[in-house]
Amino acid sequence: RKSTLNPNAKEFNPRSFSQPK
Amino acid sequence: QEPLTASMLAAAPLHEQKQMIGERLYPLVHNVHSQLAGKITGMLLEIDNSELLLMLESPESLHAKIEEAVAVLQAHQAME
Repeated sequence: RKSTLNPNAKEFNPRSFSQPK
Repeated sequence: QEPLTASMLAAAPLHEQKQMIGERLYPLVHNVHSQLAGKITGMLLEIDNSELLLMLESPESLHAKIEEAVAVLQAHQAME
């Protein structure tokens, strides 16, 4: 089965995300 | 943080809806694949909002989609 996911999709940039310690 | 609901989404402008979902999705993806989190989240955000909301509620289906996205990315990179 072929995936419907697109490898050329635009990368998401989170507004607020802090690395968990 | 309260769960994201369809009515919260519906109250937001269209272009904001994907961003809102992405903000919830990104930390979960980051837990699994920190290096590829932005890319994987972007790929998942092309899925219908209703399905994305279900995935946020269901760690198992979310993880399955994350693995699918990684496989698609790796296959894509192998072709280049």
